[in-house]
Amino acid sequence: GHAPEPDQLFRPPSPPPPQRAPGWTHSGRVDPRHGVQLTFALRQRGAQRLAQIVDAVSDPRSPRYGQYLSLEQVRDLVQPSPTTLLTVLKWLQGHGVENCQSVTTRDFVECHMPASTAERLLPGAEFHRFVKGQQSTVRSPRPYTVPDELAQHLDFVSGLHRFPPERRGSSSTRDTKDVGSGQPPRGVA
Amino acid sequence: FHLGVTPSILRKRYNMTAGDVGVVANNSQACAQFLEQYFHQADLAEFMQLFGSSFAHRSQVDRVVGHQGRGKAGLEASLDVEYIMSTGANISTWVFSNSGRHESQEPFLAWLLLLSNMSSLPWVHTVSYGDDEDSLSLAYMERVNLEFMKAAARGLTILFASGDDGAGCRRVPGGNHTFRPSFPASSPYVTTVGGTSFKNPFLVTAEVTDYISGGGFSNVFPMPQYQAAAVGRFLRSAPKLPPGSYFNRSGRAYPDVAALSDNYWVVTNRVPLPWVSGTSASTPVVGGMVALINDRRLGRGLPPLGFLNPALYRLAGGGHSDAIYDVTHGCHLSCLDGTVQGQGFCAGPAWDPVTGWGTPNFPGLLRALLAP
Repeated sequence: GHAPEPDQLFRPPSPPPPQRAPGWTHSGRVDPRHGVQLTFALRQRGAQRLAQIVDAVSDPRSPRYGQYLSLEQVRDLVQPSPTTLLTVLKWLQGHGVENCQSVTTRDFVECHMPASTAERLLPGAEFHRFVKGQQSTVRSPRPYTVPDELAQHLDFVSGLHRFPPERRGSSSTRDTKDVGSGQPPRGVA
Repeated sequence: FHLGVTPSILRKRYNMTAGDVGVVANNSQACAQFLEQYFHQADLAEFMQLFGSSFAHRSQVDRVVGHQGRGKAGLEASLDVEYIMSTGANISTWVFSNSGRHESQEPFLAWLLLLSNMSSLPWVHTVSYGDDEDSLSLAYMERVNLEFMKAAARGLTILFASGDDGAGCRRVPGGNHTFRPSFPASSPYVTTVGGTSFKNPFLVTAEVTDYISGGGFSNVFPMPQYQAAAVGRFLRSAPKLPPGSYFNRSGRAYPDVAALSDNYWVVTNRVPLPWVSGTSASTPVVGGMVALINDRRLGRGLPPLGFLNPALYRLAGGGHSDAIYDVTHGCHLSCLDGTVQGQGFCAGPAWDPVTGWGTPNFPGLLRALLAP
């Protein structure tokens, strides 16, 4: 099969500084009947044209500056080809995946299915649960593949490897972080 | 004299008058939250009661898209809402709450899907989220970048916090270090916001770099044309640069702009908290100002600003010196090793990879961005 994301790191985010809550801990493989939600990023068309349009509508020197597109116009530009849509939907249906919905731009398909189906659909994937405090998330620590014939129709599948994002930002305890970083404490002083 | 950053301190520093508040009806702004980060309307009301007496403002978020849990308010969610509504005062505000309700959902992608599915959206979105570029697949980053292009084509302005780890640091195979860029801050189709501190922390003075301010050069996305001249000038004229092996000098350089990011007051769970810091504080501050400039543009029948960078680099590089306060002092963090000794890049005249072009002088920026 084809691995769309061979370079995607599988790594639960490192635990935050010691005074905070612990990081994600593995709590075992999920029941095969457990429901998972996967998002399929379908290959779009018109990326080059889209880049040209963005340049034109965002550059104050361009005569098209500020002439933005509607969502429907964006859809007409980027929506996947009928072949892509058919190939992906046929593949999903072939595995009994029927509970799916798309978005206006038709370039994402979101589907619900049991973990066992997802593991058959994406050979290599294995769904495990990770917990952090009250939060629980299901991810695959192993890389997934898709059939070769889908390589040109699918960018990636979401819901397997990347953990919920860590906030890049505010802290009211920078003084403690500073101790470890060798920087002078601020704020509290 | 002041005991920390509040809306009135920000508005004073960035020269926003009592009249600099939203007036048009069809304008709006938004911030996105992930995980179980919720804000409380009561915290916002209390914040505005404590700190908002000098300007017309709203004390309610108008729309929450997604699920708002009933638990305790999160510091970050409170910060975003309170400060986007302080500079973008009196502008209708939305919160996108993407908690990843389903265990296998990726909350950030869920937010992107919402953008791709809603025909009517606020013109300005601020996000304080990021991952190390090297932890993400190329397929994922390229596709997310394309989603930002879709947003840009629709006229949306998307602002990302540049991160709080300076240039970052990564040990590469072989044991050497390199800087560690962050994504989506490194996407060429978003506006990335760095951080500054007051030179004198207790006075409204000039700003210096906040040493945590994220910045650097992407290892994935090539440098876009709109910033080539500005970044080239920095690379040629910086008195001291880290060794070339630490960064990709031909990559997308960030941040684009900055604002104060240190010692904020935030009300969360009804308690006013001091000393809140990070580029997730500076990002909604800039977002609110962009929304306010949109307000004036919409009021004159002009389109909103959309993807800001081409206009920003053009105006800042083209001699609109009163639009931006150039931040020229201080350096940010990086690898603690014998070569760079914890120092990443340093700020200098014009654009630099710590504070971008600098911080906004609102009236000058408004004038420059209202011009046809």
